[in-house]
Formats: sequence, C-alpha cells, structure tokens
Amino acid sequence: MNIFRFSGDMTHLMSVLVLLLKIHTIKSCAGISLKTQELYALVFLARYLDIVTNFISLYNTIMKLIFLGSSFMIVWYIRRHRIVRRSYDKEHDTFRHLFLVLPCFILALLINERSAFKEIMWTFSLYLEAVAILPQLVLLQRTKNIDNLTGQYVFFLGAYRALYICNWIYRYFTEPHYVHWITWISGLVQTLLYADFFYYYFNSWKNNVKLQLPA
Amino acid sequence: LNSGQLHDEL
Repeated sequence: MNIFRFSGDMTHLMSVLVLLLKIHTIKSCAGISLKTQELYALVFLARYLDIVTNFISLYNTIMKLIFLGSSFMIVWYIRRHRIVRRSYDKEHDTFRHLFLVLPCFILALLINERSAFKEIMWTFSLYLEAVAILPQLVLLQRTKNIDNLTGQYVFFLGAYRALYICNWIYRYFTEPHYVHWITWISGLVQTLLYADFFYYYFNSWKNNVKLQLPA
Repeated sequence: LNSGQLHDEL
C-alpha cells in the first residue's frame, strides 16, 4: 500500500469521525444531508458484499467494518435519535434518492468488467459513490451558515478522493497491468464534483471569513 | 484481470 492510498483512507476515516463527533457531542445534524448519508450506506453495502468471502488483509476488513458500521450509525442518529433528529433540515434536503440510484444501477448493468452479481453490485457502488455527495452539496448551497465541522467533513471527503487519484497514478506506474477505467472515470467525476466546493473552502480559509456557497 | 487486485481498495 502506497502513501497516497493510506492517506486517502485516513482522510476518509477523518471525515466520518468529524461527522460522528459533530452528531455525538453537539447532538446536532444541522447542515448534514440524510440523503447523502443513506446513499453512502447503500454504497458500502453494495461494495462490501465480499467482506466475508474475500479476505485481503486485516486492515481492509477492519476499515470495511468501520465504514459500514459508521454509515449506518449516522443514518440511525439522523432518523431515530430523540435529540439529533430535531436538527435535521428536512425542508432543504429534498434530493430524490431514485434519481441517482436508478441511473447508476442501469449503468452498472450496461458497463461493467464482468457480469457476475457481485461484480455488478461493486460497479454500481462505484457509480453511486461518485454522485452520492450531490444532495449534500445542494444542501450546503441552501444553507446560509455552514458550521466548521460540516465544512471540514466535506473537505476531508474531497481530500480522500483527490488522494485516491494520486494512488491510481502511482499504481499505474509501479504495478504491471494496473488499468481500471471504470474505477478511474467514476473516481474522477466524483473528485470534480468537489472542485467548486474546494474553491470556496480555500477562499473562506484564506480570507478568514465564514464559508458560504453561492446559490 | 486479477479480481483480487481490483478489490483491494476500499
């Protein structure tokens, strides 16, 4: 495992921890899109179907369990927790799941590396992960005051994607036959979705003003 | 294509 891949996993982990920290300690999910969190739970469920049958390393298995567990825990907090659910911004979080899930599933049926069930689900998870952040970005745009933890959550997620691209470039040059078009293109699309956010995030940081995305 | 290689990322 190279440094980019490891740093990418760690920033991914950081994003989840920042979100759980916000929800658990402040007991608030203000500015967090439940739609995006539910899509991530579905992404991990579809991708880690091989968790018991395909052992790669203890590191992989533990990380998979963390991402699966945390994504369902976050959804539970927002939907069910007595206090947390009151801060959920239902009026502004209106993105429809099906608009993202259905096209991704159809695309996975049409474009995949092998048409086995687990392979299609894995491909579906890649496509869905690429667009799962959209409801969150839309919600951020509609939110007047983005708090620091929410901003950091999205920043860490974007950093994770950028580092994975560095990881693929590194692996392409160091490993023979390492070519994965589906992974790369969906990963690139996903990272580009953060470009706009990053622009405003760094500007607010540089000018020391509160983060706000233009409508 | 080695499927183990394909699935070693998270």
